[in-house]
Order: sequence, then structure tokens, then C-alpha cells
Amino acid sequence: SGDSAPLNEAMAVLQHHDAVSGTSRQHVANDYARQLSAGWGPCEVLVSNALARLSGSKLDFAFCRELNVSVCPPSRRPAPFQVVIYNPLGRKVDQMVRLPVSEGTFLVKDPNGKTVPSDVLVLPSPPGQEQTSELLFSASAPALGFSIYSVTRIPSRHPKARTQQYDPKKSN
Amino acid sequence: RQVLAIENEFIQATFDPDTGLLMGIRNKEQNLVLPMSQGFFWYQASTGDKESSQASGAYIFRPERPQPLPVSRWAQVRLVKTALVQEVHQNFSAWCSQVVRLYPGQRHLELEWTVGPIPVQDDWGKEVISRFDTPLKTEGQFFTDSNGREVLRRSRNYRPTWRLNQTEPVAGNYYPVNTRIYITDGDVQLTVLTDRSQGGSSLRDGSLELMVHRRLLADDERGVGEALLESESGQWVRGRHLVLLDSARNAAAGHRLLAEREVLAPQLVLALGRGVPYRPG
Repeated sequence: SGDSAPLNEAMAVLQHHDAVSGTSRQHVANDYARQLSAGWGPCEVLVSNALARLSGSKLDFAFCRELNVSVCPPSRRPAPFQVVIYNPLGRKVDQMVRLPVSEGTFLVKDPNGKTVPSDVLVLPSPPGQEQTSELLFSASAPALGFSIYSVTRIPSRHPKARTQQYDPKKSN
Repeated sequence: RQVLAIENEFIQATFDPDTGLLMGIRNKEQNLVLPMSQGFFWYQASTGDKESSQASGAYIFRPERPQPLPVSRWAQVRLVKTALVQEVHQNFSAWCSQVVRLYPGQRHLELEWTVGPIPVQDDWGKEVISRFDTPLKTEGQFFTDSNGREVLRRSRNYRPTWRLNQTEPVAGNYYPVNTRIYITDGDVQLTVLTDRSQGGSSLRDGSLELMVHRRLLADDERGVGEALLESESGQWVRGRHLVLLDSARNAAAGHRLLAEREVLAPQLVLALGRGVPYRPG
């Protein structure tokens, strides 16, 4: 079961000026980070439960806490995956989704099963380090709601598959 | 030696071929052009001087001298252009880089900066800023949204409710920035939205700066009892500045909507497998 109370409590502790302004000692700053991290764990369960209930399908949801530094193990696996975009704003938004992926070509479909244009960018990396690629596609999410996009890796010998048009009759 | 440019239907950003630095933004919808230079600088942190023993620390920002030093006068650049994104990757030094990014349909320029770990082997504490220099005649004024409330007008070396004796020309003009800072000459407005609270100022007309990272070697003796110095190699910070060029008349509509989107950004959750098709209906 999920629980938002630990994050509520961690946030309440972080109202202290030391946490707001960064004037804490290092070991206290480390403890603030620990409390936030521990509080977020049960919230992930809560969000997963809510999404499963709203979408009508029980899935093992994965959260990428380090997406800002291109770290997201679930999207780097070769298996197909789904991307849920939740929009907390009271109006529809279009958002460019960026996910680290292993090399390849990808087919991205929107909630209606239509193929969405996508790109894979190879990011510069320091010499000796593994190259990082990012999958880009434009996603749309309704006001105070969410959209689910599906991403499938395609064998690179069929590069044109990326631009294939979706045929609703052949779809599941 | 061609001028590098990235553009979409609304904005064009150009880069100096000699330095690799951003040198101008054009709002194509309103045909506004603003020459500018954007780069990273650092203030040498004071450890106390003959005027005052006050050192720069966790509570106190006090640079040794008012002029910051450039992290680098030029950047190594790499241009990426695809149908879905245009990016200029700027590498200023081993500890400072930036990606200037434009997506189709976007009315703002995105600057994603990565700073750290700040080197301190030279025994100088460093307070790193991103600075935008433009020819706008701003007459000593700039605007910040201090404390998450309304945007307030800030005047250099001035306080509206008392006669100020300015003793700190840099820090005494720094203000909290929670979501945005802007400068305007009455016709054109340059707005920078932040993804977190930062300190910011306009120390010269047409100039705007935001502090992005700091690493200090002395305690400011205000209670914390230790220097703002992370153990081992130090912190590595990544953040974003969203830049809007607009007419002063239309600017508020743009930065208010964009700030809402930034604060209440969409959340991403992944699930393995193909799943069951989901339709919002």
C-alpha cells in the first residue's frame, strides 16, 4: 500500500530554514536528503496504485529519479515499454519526452495507436565513457489527466519502420 | 566561420563563430532582435579583508572583488539538428557546460547548464553565475518574483523604505529569484525563468545574472560552523534557464504561462511491456 504521509513529514521537516537556504551542516544536509528519498518511496506506490486504477490495468510502474542526468534503466532495456505522462495542469500540454535508450530504432505510438514521429540523439560523452543515446518524441497530455505512449525497439535492419504509417486494421 | 544558428517558427538564436557563445535572440513573431552575450563567470569568495572580517559562507554572499572572472572566454561547440530538436552543446571547461535547446513550437530558448564539481585546489572559494549581457537601457532597474509572491521592481543601490548606504556593490544588489527575473527598456523584455530558487541581480544596465552554484572554503561564522564545502570531489549540479524575448506589452502572458508549466511540469512514469491500450475516454 502506498502512503504520502512520510513525504508530508519530510517536507514539513524541510520547512526549516537550514534546508530551505542550504545553511545546514553537511551531515544534516545528508539527513534531509535521506528523509526526502525515504518519503518518496511509498509515494511511488501511491502514484502507481492511482494510475493502475485510473487506467484499468495493473502494471509494474517504474520511476526514473535521475532522468535529468539521462539515467533510466527501464528505458534502456531492449523490451517494449510504456510511458505514462501525467499532467497536473488544468490545461492540455504538449511535452517533448526524452528518455535514455540503448542504440536502435524505435516505434512510438500514441494512446490511439497512431505512430508518433521520434528521433534518437547520440549525446556527446567524455573519451572512454559509453555513449548515451536519447529517444525523443512529442507527447500530449489532457488537463489534469494522463496519456500512455508505447515504445518498441525495432531491429535496425528495417530503419524505415520508424516512419511507417499506422494501419488500425492490423493493430491489437 | 559561419554564424551558428538554431531556430524554429518562433525564435532564432545565433552563436558567435569565434567564441561559441550565444550572441543574439530573435523573436520571429514580433520581429524583435536582441544582441546579447551569455556566459559563465565566477566570483572569488571573500575570506575577509581590511574593511570587514566577514567571509563568504553558507549564509553570506560576499565576493572579494566586484568583477567576476570568466569560466572561459570561449566554448567548444557541437551542433545537433534533427526534426524534433536543435541543440548547441557548449563546453566551457572541465566543470562547466551548457546545452542551448529549441524544440518545434516552443516560444522560449532552453539553457540546460551543468556546473561542478567546482575546483578549489587554487584555494579560492568560487560562486558561479550565468550572465546575460544586452544593450537594453534598463536604467538601474530589474524585476524579480521574490518569495513566490508578486514580481517586484528592484533598483540598483536603492531601498524604497530607507536611505541605503551601499557597502557591498554586488551582494547588496542580489535578490532571491524563485521563478523568474527580467529586465526591460520599456519596449523589449528579456525574461529568464529558473527551475529552482536562485540568487539574481542586474549589476549593470542591460545585464542580468543568476547564481547557479557555489563552493566555499571559509565559514561565515553565522552559526553553521563549517564551510560550504562538500566532502570529496564536491557537487555536480544541473539545471535549466528558460529565456523569453518579448515586447514589454506581451511579456507577462508568456512568462506566466511558461512558469506554470515549469512548476507543474508533467510527470513521467514507465511500465515495461506492451500493456493494454488506454484511451482517455
